[in-house]
Amino acid sequence: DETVEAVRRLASQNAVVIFSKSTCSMCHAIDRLFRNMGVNPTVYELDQHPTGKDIERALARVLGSSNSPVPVVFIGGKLVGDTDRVMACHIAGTLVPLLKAAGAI
Amino acid sequence: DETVEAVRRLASQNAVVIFSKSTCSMCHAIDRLFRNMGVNPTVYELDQHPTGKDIERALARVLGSSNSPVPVVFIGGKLVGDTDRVMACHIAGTLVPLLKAAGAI
Ligand SMILES: N[C@@H](CCC(=O)N[C@@H](CS)C(=O)NCC(=O)O)C(=O)O
Ligand SMILES: N[C@@H](CCC(=O)N[C@@H](CS)C(=O)NCC(=O)O)C(=O)O
Ligand code: FES
Repeated sequence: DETVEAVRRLASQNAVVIFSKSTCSMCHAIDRLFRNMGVNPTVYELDQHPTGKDIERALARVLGSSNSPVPVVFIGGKLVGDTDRVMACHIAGTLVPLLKAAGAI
Repeated sequence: DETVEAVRRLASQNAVVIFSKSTCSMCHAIDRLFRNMGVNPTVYELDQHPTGKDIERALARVLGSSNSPVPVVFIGGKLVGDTDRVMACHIAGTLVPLLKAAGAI
């Protein structure tokens, strides 16, 4: 599907990519977490993006679910997941190695 | 103002009142926090409420701000505040006395 392809392309263009909504404070928190680690994430605010609805639909397909909650985090072009997943990796100590391998830090 | 009056009335009708949005996981977390404490909060999901937009405007005026982020928590009819404020009270140990005084636990 062309739109899924487009999202995968966006997700691979930068070391850390966050699909987000500007009104969501949990998305802000994840962005802040990465910045505090010295990362410069690329953030797509889907509520402000011209093709935000298409991206949401494509993300739902990438996630294999009926909807696409935010945030959705990609590192090194690979899907990491939502806030819970990112925090779990951070606590488990697997987030920093992932970021290093992607050249994000 | 009639709408501010209406919101204040809603806020006083139950011991714990949360103005929320159904899509917001931070609002869910605050609701869960209260339920885990044995509280039964009254939750108004503004994105699903027939007069949600009016309530948002009235809350902004009650808060004295230009917008009304969610969640907004009232205990015993009194404004407590947002997630940060509720968590600060919880950590400081002032949340439980507030809830007891309001008959919420
Ligand atoms: N468990 C998920 C929660 C994701 C979630 O519920 N996101 C909300 C915003 S906080 C959402 O996208 N709701 C639907 C919407 O806004 O369209 C996480 O850890 O990030
Ligand atoms: N610091 C506030 C953050 C409140 C906030 O930013 N709420 C967001 C949702 S998480 C919001 O209402 N955004 C505007 C909107 O959804 O209309 C808190 O502790 O609750
Ligand atoms: S919309 Fe409130 S935490 Fe995401």
